[in-house]
Amino acid sequence: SSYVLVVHGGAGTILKKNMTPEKEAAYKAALTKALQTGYKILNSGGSSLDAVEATVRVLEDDSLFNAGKGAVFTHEGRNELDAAIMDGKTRSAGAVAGVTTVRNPISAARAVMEKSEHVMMVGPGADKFAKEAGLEIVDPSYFRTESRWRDLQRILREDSIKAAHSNATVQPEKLGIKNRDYKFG
Amino acid sequence: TVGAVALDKNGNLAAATSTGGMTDKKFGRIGDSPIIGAGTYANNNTVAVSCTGWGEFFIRNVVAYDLSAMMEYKGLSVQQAGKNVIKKVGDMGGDGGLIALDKKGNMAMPFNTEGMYRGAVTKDGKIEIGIYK
Repeated sequence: SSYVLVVHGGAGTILKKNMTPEKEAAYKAALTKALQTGYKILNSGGSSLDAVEATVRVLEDDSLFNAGKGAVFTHEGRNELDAAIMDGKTRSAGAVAGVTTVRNPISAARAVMEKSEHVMMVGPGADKFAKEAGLEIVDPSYFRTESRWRDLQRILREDSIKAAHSNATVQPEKLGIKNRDYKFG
Repeated sequence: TVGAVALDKNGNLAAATSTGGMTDKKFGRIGDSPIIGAGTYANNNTVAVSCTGWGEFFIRNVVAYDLSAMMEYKGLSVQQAGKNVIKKVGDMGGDGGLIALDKKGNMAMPFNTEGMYRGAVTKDGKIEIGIYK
C-alpha cells in the first residue's frame, strides 16, 4: 500500500502486562482520531506540514499520551514540553524545548520555523515567543494529570528508599543515564 | 512522545514530534525529540522521520538523519535503513523506535522495546492501528 500518514504514540508508556481492554480501546480511538484529522487535510490537497501539525495537536490535547496535556513530570514536579517540526521540501525546521505554558508545543515549533530566523528556542524565552506569535497560552496546571503525578511520587519514593538503604553510588548504565523500565514515555 | 510523518499530493514530506520528556528528569535534561536530525527530520529526496525512546542514544546516533543518509548515500530502502539505525541504538544499550515515510509512500516502524503505539493511513483512507511489543 501507499501510505500518506504515519503516527506514533509513545515508547514504553504502558507495558503489555498493564494494558486492559478498555485502555487499549481508548488508545486506538485516540490514534484513529489523530489519523483521521491528518488524512482529511491531505485528502483535500492540504500540505504535509499542515497535516503533521494538526495530527500531533490532537495527540497533545489527549491526556493519554506523554505530550501536551498528560505529559510526565520532572523531578521538581513541573511539566516541561519539547517539540520539533521539519518541512522536507525546504528543509526548514523549528523546535522548542522546556516550554511550560504554550498549549500546543508543536505549533510553537512551527512558529519558530516560520516566524523567526532561528531553529530552536528554549525555556521562558520560547514561551514568550509563542505568546507573541499568537498561540494559545495556558496555566501550567493545564498539563497536569493525577496519574502522571502519582507516577512521579512513586518514583521519588522508590529512589528515597534506595538511597536510605545503600551507600553505593549509582553507576550510569553504559553510555546513558540510568535506565528505568518505568520511564513512562 | 508522539509524532507524525506525512506525504502530501505534491510529493512533499514533513515530520513532527512532541513530548513531555522523561519522568523525574533533572537539570533541564532534553531528549532527542526537539533536536533536528536526532528525533525529527524530513527531506523530500529521501524520508520523513519521527523518533521515540531513550533520547540520549538517539542523539548520539543522530538517528533520524542517519536513516535519511543511509537512503541517500547507500540507496537503502526505508525499511532496511530503519532496521539499521534501531540496531545501532540497541547495540549501544538504548531502546525505542521510530516511524518513517519515504517519498514513494513506503513506511517503516522499527522498534526494539515494548509499548509501541502505531497508526497509519493509506492514500485510499484505510486506517491501520497497532500496539506492538
